[in-house]
This record gives sequence, structure tokens and C-alpha cells, in this order.
Amino acid sequence: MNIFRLTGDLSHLAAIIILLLKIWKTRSCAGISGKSQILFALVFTTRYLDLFSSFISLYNTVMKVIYIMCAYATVYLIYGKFKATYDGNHDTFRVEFLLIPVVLLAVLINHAFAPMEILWTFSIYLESVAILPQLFMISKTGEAETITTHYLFFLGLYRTLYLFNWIWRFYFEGFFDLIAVVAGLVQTILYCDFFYLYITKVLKGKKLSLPA
Amino acid sequence: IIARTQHDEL
Repeated sequence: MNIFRLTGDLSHLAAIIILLLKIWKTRSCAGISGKSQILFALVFTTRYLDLFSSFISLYNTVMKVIYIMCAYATVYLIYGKFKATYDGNHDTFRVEFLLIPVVLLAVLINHAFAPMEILWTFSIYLESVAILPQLFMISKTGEAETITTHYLFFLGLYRTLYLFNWIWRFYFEGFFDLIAVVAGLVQTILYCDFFYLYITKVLKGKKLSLPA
Repeated sequence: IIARTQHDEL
């Protein structure tokens, strides 16, 4: 464990909690892409199946359980409890255009052609593009609630910190996972224009609105 | 350095 990975995990946890609280407190999931949240629930489900097969640390197990519970709670709130506030007309990204290439890539490029390993690889590739429906929805509506931008900021920050974690682990532990690093780079690059808008607008107290 | 398939990260 190193400071980048710990702050990365805490940033990820903060993002997940911010979103859950936003929906729960405002009793509304306006502006939130339910499709992205389903993809994140799928990412956690396929990646954390090893909860039952291998114990790494109490921290690892506890965080995985929290992530999975929050992910499914968020999906439930969007498609169940507060379905009336779900903006399906703007959440129209074709997720099959993500799932099919990700499945093919996971089967073709992985560390080992074993079920658990292919599922892990699938979850790594899927996570790198899972935010696209959300970013697409914001580009369609042309704006996002400020709390939603904070959610996206911490979500993007977490994988950016993981990039530094991998540099640290390569240098100090000789650990290197090309699949995770490449997917993490793609994931972080997808946030770049959002980071720019967040820093130049939201942090100056303005509302995030894309040039319509 | 090839990554092992024991994934210890979240």
C-alpha cells in the first residue's frame, strides 16, 4: 500500500458516497446516467468475485463489500425508488458499443486464459469506458448539477492517483501490470476535458455548462 | 516484469 493508492481508494469511495447521498438527499437522480451506474455495478461484480476465493486483507475485503453494496444501492435508487426522476430521454448512450469490444478485448488480450482472469480483465477494460454514458448525457443536456461535477471529479481523480500508484509500485516493488496501466491511462484521458471545465468553471463558483 | 494474476488492488 502507498499514499497514492490509499488516497485513490478514498477518492473513489468519496465519489461513490457523494453520488449516493446526492440521490438520497435530493430524492432525485436528475442528470445521472443510470447506464453508467449499471456498468460500474458490473465492473465491481466481475472484479470482486475473488471475495469468495482469496483473502488479501481486511481493508481489501471491506472496501470491496462497500463498493458493491453502494453500486447496487445506487442502481436501485435510480431504476427503483426514484425512477420517476430518471432522465431516460438523455441517457441514450448505446452501451452495447462498449460491451462488445470490451468482451472481445478481454478474451483476446489478458494475462491468462482462465475464467477469473478474463472476468478481471473485462472489468478493467469496462471500467475505463464506463463513464462515457454519463459524459455523453452531460453533453446532451449541456449542463450538470454542481454536486454531480464533484462526483465526477473524485471519480476521475481516483484513477489518476492510481497511475501514480503504479509508477510508485514499479519503482519500489518492481510491480507492473500493463493491462491495468493502459486501461487506467485511457480512463484518465477521458476525464481531461471534464477536469478542464471543472477547474476553470466549477472551482470558480460557476455552473458547469457545455457550449450547447 | 510480468504481472501475476493475483490482483491485490481494488
